[in-house]
Amino acid sequence: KETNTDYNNDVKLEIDESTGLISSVTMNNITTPLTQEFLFYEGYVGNNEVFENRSSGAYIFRPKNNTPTVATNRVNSTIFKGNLVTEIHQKFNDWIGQIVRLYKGENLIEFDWVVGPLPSKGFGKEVISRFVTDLKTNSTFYTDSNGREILKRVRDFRPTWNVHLEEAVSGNYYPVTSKILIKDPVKNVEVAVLTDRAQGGSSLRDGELELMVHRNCLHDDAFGVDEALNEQAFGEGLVARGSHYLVVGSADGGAAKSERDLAQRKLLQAWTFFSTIGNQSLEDYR
Amino acid sequence: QVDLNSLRQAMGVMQHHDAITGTEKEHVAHDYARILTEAIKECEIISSKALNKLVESQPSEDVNIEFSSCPLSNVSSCPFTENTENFTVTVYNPLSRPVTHFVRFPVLGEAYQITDDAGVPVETQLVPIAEFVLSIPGRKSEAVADLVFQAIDIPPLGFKSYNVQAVKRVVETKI
Repeated sequence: KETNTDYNNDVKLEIDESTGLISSVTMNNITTPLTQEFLFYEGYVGNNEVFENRSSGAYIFRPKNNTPTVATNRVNSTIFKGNLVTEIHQKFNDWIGQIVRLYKGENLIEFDWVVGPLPSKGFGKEVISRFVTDLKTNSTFYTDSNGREILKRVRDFRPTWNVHLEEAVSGNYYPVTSKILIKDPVKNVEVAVLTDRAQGGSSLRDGELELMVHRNCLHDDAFGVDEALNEQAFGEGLVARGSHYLVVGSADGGAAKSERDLAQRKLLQAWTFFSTIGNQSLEDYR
Repeated sequence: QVDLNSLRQAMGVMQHHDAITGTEKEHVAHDYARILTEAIKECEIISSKALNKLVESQPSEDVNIEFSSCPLSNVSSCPFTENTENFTVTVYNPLSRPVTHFVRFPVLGEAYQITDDAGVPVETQLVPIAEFVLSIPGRKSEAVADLVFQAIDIPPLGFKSYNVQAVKRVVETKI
C-alpha cells in the first residue's frame, strides 16, 4: 500500500495495490479509511401471481439476495497526474469503469462512473457504488429526500410505528435527491456523497453508504408498465454515466459548509458556450 | 419568449410520474428524450441572443455570434471543439457569487494555448479520455483527449470568455 496521489495539499487518497481500490482519503485535515467499489444485486424473478412472487422491475427493487456480488476483486487502475487535475482511470470489468478525479484547490473527490451496457443474458443486474468507512454510525444515515432538508434515517426503523421489514435491502432504501451522508459523532467525522441526479441509496451496515447507479430487469414486475426494464440504444443496453462527489469533514458543521458550497456549484453549474469570434479581431472581441 | 415555450411545455410533460420515476415504456422514454432535446435546442437561440447583447460594445452593433453548447460532452464528443482550431469558450455563472469552474472539452490537437479576457495565458492540461469511454456504443468522435482549464472567479450572474488556439507542439532536440 502506498500513497499514489498527493496531488494537492488538501486532498489525498491511497490506493491498495493488491485490489486497485481506494483505501483511505484525506480531506479537510481528516484522514479516514475509505473504500469505494461497485457491486450488483441480482434482480428477483417471479411469476407475479401473488405479491411474494413479484419480479424486480421498473416499479419495485427486489433483490434476490441481501448480499450483492462484488463486480471484481482486482481493479485495473491507471493514474494520470497533471497540473490541474489528477485522474485515476479504473476498469472494474467489461461494463463498469470509473474515473476518480482530484482537482487543484478543490476539497472533494469526484467519482465519474460509466456503467453499461449491462449483460442482458441471465439475470437482471442492479448496480451499486458502495463507500465503506470505519465510522460508527449507530444504524443512522441521512438523505435529502425532498430536496429541501436533510432527513434522519435509521436502519430497520420507522419513526411512527414498529416496523418489521420483510425485505431487508429495499426496505432500507430511500430516495436521494442530491445528498446522502453518515456521521460518527465520537470521532467527529462526516462522510457525504453528493449526486448529480436523483438516485436510490442506503446505509445497510454501519459506516457504509451505497447508491444505485444503473439497473436492468429482464422481467416485468406487473405493476403496469407491462415491459421489462431493459432499455436499449445502438442495439445494446444503455450506458449510464454520472458523478458522485465525496466530501469528508468534521461532523460538527465543517463538512456541511463544504457540502453546501459544493451543492450550489455542482447543481447550479456554470454553463459553457462555444463560439468563433465572428468577423472581428480578437482584440476587438476582448 | 416564444423560444422558451418548447422547454416550458417539455417541463410540463416531464412532471408526469412516469417521467419522474422512470416507469414509462421504453418508446415513451425515447420520446421524452426527443422532446427535451428539441426544447433545449430552441432555448439555445435565446441564450445565444442574450450573450450577443452582452458582447456588443455598442447597443447598435450587430455582432451576431452563434454560441453553441456540446450536449454530447458526456461521451467526450463535441464536433465544434474537435474541428475548430481557434475558438472562444464563454462560461456563464448562474450563481449570485463568484465561482471557479473547471472547463473540459474534447479536442484533436496535441497542444493548445488558452488566454483569458485580458489576453493572459492560463494553465491548461490535456487529459487522455478513458478507454472505456472511447468504446461507448454510438460514440462518433476521434478525440482521445480532453482539454481542461480553470475558469477563475467568474462574476456572479456574469460571464468570462477565453480564447482557445491550437498550437504546434515544440520538440527540443539536443545535438
